[in-house]
Amino acid sequence: GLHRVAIANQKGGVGKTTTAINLATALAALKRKVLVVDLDPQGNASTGLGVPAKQRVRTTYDVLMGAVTIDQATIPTEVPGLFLVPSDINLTGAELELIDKPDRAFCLRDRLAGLAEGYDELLIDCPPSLGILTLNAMVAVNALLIPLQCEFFALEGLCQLVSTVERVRQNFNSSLEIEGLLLTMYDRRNNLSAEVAADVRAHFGSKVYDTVIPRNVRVSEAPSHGKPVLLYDHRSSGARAYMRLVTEIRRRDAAA
Amino acid sequence: GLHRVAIANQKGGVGKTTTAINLATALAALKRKVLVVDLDPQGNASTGLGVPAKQRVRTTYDVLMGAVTIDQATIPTEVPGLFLVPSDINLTGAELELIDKPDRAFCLRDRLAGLAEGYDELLIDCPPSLGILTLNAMVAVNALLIPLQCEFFALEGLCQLVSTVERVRQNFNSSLEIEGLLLTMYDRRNNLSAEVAADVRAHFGSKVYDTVIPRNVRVSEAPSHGKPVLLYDHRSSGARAYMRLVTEIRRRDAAA
Ligand SMILES: Nc1ncnc2c1ncn2[C@@H]1O[C@H](COP(=O)(O)OP(=O)(O)OP(=O)(O)O)[C@@H](O)[C@H]1O
Ligand SMILES: Nc1ncnc2c1ncn2[C@@H]1O[C@H](COP(=O)(O)OP(=O)(O)OP(=O)(O)O)[C@@H](O)[C@H]1O
Ligand SMILES: [Mg+2]
Ligand SMILES: [Mg+2]
Repeated sequence: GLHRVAIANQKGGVGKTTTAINLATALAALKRKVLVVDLDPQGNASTGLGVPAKQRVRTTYDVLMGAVTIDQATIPTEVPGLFLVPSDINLTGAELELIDKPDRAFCLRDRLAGLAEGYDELLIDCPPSLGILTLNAMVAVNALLIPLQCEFFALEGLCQLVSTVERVRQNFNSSLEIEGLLLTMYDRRNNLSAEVAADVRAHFGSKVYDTVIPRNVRVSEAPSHGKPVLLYDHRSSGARAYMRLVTEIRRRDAAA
Repeated sequence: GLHRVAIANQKGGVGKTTTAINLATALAALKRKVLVVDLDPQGNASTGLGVPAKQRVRTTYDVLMGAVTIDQATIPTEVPGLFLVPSDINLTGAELELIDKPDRAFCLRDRLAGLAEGYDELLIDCPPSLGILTLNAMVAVNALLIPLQCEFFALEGLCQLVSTVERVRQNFNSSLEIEGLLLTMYDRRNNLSAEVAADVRAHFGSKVYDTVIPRNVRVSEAPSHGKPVLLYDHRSSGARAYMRLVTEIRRRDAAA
């Protein structure tokens, strides 16, 4: 069946969008059919996949409001096998508009029920908050991938995130699991990264991927070219790390 | 009178909290009496100022809900002359609870009306979103300081932020001005920082501070010691940059 993953962490700037774009690209490179849902009003995943604002005619906002189906909002990207539901600033309005609905937590899950056959992977890029949009993502999937910057503040928010996941599992979606924690922007030159990594592995054990994404300027340059780093510079340390990640995820799936 | 500034940018991880903590500390070092309001449910500003979770008895959430006054929630920090209204995860609930109130945008402004005399500076650390909490901050102040990471995605969100400021000015707070844009995590070793900086200066001209905050590992180490970098390592390039910033801000104020 369809493997549905939400990429979430309320801490800002930890690599959620970068991971969504590059993990999706790596999966498509392995001939999986992938759909990315951009659930962040900033629309960074849409930009990073090369979709300019004027091509975002039907967006995640329209899907959530029921104006269009998820298939009608889906567009192809430059990456073969990789499709996108784009987003824009209108999505900020969805938080307010969904509040009054009794089924506000299930909106995205219900829209996804109508998704066409044929996809292998669904990745949802979440905004940096634990509000209604991230709640919708956690209800719509059965797996959570948590990118974690190797910095102190990023470590601090983990308990809040884990207890939120627990609450969602109890009240809305009993199948939700933390599939893995991904250490990002790891800088070999400083001790802080190593200390944070050691701390996270001590708490979460094998839930932490062996693969660590290094801080690599090519990764942050790629979005300005509208390309995933795997296409922008496939030899870069960042691109190679995301390819290693997808290999590790497939190995874990096979072993599960 | 009291100089009230909100430190806001919906893009995550751009240095909002780091700027709030260190600018506040630098102002206190110049013998100003400073209040920091932590308006982010992550509570990073509270942590970075050395206030552990168990000392956050009365929080920003209690103030917004009217359970306590702002003075009752204010606590001293290790920095002489610097006071804090701490926050915790309960603040996430405020977004939902304020929604139904007709005056939801003015809640913080109204609470601040009761603030004791004697403060020179008020700094509000905002969460990474353009929701109700950030709206409250923009209504409660007359100046906005926008930290901007020298990265492509950070540049992209600026138009959304500027148009939000415009809407707030027209509908809620005609005195709101962008006081300045602060370039953060500037890395001399790569072109991306220079390109983004040039772009921002081309668009915003003199609104961009001359002072640029370099990427400096001592800045990201400081929060794990519960200290602003100005106290943790005052000789570091990051600490010196924040001291330069406060000198530049005072020079601009004098010239205004
Ligand atoms: N491995 C890396 N090396 C260098 N830069 C990186 C890396 N991963 C991400 N970045 C850069 O760091 C910044 C933050 O990453 P990104 O935007 O993906 O985080 P996010 O968690 O999605 O942010 P937000 O909370 O705003 O949604 C971006 O400018 C991105 O290009
Ligand atoms: N000049 C700097 N050099 C190195 N690291 C920095 C610098 N400024 C901030 N950081 C680190 O970068 C990370 C992001 O900074 P910070 O948490 O202040 O951003 P933020 O905008 O408040 O994030 P959020 O959107 O989650 O509130 C933190 O781990 C912080 O320690
Ligand atoms: Mg993102
Ligand atoms: Mg912050």
